[in-house]
Amino acid sequence: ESFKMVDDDDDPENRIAKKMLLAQIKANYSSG
Amino acid sequence: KEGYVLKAENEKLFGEFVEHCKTHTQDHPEVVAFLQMKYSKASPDYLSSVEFRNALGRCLTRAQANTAKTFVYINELCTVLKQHSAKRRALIQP
Repeated sequence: ESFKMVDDDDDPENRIAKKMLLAQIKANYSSG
Repeated sequence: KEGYVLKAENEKLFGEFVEHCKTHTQDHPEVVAFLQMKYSKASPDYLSSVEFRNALGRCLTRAQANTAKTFVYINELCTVLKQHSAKRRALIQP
């Protein structure tokens, strides 16, 4: 029986939030 | 005294939220560190407020009920903390 691993990235809203957070972290480190 | 109790309650709730998030964001530990940094920069008045307790309680309940949206609730809390940062408050003051 095959099954699909549930990943946080499977949720579109979660994927967007993750990208936003990582972008903020990157910007934060770049600025100072 | 009420503010002191609220502050202690909020610290406990925030600790629970952080622990929950650590478990579900192991691929990006920097995200929880970022949330903690936002918390450390937030206005002490806000951190001791009912408003923050409500926001925190809502995020924690939802995050525990829906682990696939952990980043959504971290992002929500980061936004709230950013809006109440001590630096931002100081700039708004006349």
